Amino acid sequence: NENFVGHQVLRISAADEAQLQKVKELEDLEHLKLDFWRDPARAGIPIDVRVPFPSVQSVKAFLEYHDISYEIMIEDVQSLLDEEKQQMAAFQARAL
Amino acid sequence: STDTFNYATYHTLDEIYEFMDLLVAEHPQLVSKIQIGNTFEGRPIHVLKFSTGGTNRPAIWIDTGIHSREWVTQASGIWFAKKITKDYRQDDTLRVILDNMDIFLEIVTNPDGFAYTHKTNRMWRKTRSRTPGSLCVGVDPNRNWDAGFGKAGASSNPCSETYHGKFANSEVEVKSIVDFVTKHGKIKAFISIHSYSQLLLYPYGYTSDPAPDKEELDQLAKSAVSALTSLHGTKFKYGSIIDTIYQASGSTIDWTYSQGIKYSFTFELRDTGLRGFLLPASQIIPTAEETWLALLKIMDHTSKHLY
Repeated sequence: NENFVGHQVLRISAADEAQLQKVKELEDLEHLKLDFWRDPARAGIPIDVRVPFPSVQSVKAFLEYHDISYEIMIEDVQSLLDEEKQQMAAFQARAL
Repeated sequence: STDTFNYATYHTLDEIYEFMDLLVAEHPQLVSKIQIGNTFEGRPIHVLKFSTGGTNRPAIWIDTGIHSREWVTQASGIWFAKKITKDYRQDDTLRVILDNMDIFLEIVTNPDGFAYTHKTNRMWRKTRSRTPGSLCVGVDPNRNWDAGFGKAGASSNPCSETYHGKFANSEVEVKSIVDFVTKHGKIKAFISIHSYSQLLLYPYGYTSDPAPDKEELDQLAKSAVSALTSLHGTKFKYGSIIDTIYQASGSTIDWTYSQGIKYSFTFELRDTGLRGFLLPASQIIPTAEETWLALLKIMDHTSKHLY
């Protein structure tokens, strides 16, 4: 099972078209391995992106450099996945 | 039995297929299971048919899980299936719908991707087909339909999450539905359910030209959304794909609409609280309940406005 320890999901708010384009530039940088949960659509609509641990710092630095605001939507993806698995296992155990 | 089945937790592909068999066994006069094809990796693709009789009746199609990681949609599909069998005698609206129409429900529209989210990568969205010449796997099954295929609003890069595939209907999971819908010929409403971002969308996605039935679709979406919101207060937006989010080419409902299926809608179900696709299982039932109210509105309108 793929491991997502340290992966974070950022909710980015592009204030205008210029900032939206900046975020789209990120999308094209394949080495960052970004996974857009909600694609950049238009200014004012939240953009959600899962950022692998090795890319977290550089993505945040990029956003801050361009004064693009963001919040951390999910601090650690793996912890939510573990929670989900535990929940399923508990129900399956009960079912058995 | 399906009465003791747990609707408030996520299930594996095997558990969902087992649920389908249970439901058919409990309601043989109402529910049957159809295999419309096999996936790239050879898994059966099953559709539940709900019918109170008659032959070649007009029908409604509902699918969930075309993007495999959107687990709340498959879980909602299971809940819808049970709801239909529970309510079809006592809910007047549903009874009238089923007196005149059949309902087809495909709960796991991307079985290979779904199995992969359980076994290997919970974030997997696409199919699991292989692209010659690329190390990357899978095609976005919601960019692979023959409607504006390959235009802006999809990627030609096999490594992208919105890769449209080598050609329209290249994905057997898509082609199986295309063949079924084409052969059936009397599908009057087609509803494809995704998550997340709380939207009810209608065509078009690949062009900003308004759909000929835009007015009616907009009014119906408005009434469906207000029914949905009335239950738990979940706020939804509605509109055409391109106006409400972005340009998306090769999408399911652009194709179904181009086939003359007027009532073509896509849902993006809830995430009301910063969890995205990892929606807690505790929200499965509230999500399914509110979505059901919107589905009933669309199905009721369809059955009263057959064309």
